Amino acid sequence: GGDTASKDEL
Amino acid sequence: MNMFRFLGDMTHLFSVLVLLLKIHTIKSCAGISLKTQELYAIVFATRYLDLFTDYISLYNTVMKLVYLGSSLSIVWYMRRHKLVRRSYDKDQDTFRHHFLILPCLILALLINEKFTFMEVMWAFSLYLEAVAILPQLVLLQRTRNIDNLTGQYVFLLGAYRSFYILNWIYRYFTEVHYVHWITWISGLVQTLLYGDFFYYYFHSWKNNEKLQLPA
Repeated sequence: GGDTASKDEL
Repeated sequence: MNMFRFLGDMTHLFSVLVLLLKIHTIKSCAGISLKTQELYAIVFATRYLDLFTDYISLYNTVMKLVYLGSSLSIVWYMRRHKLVRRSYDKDQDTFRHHFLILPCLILALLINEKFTFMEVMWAFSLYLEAVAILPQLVLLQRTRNIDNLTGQYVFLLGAYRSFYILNWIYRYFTEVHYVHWITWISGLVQTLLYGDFFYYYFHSWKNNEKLQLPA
């Protein structure tokens, strides 16, 4: 997705 | 990465590893819900689809692989290992976990950050993680078996939930544009359900101790 800020969490 | 996030990851990691190590060592999974463990395996498998598309850091990649590997190993032990599967409370672990999957999928199709396969799967994994403890909660209430649900497992899971909430609060105040309603709300629901699990655990533990007093 374009927004990766939350995807750096596990 | 802030300290809360790191401690959250570590306690989450240890909770899974402690469970796996315990099953491996004592060759028993009495008191553990296979349904919950299968849900966790699905949670990791659907959330970490980005292993193939996005690289964030070596830390993230390694942690994702370890979470996936250890949760799949737990399921494998409980289903396939000759000794371990014998100790599984199959007749008591009756929560129909398949009925959790469909509502979570529908919710993910309706509420997501973007209507793409990856984003829907990501939202699905968060909704499913929020309710994945339910079969374990039901099993615990039924069997009152706290032999294997060690204080460590309960403590580590609780610490993981607490640290992640502190991490979100910290990031909200220190980062620009860090707003993630789906993560926060499902995380909050998960923590509330965990609180219930925690309550029953200590209730059972206390009762068990009383029963062991000399007659």
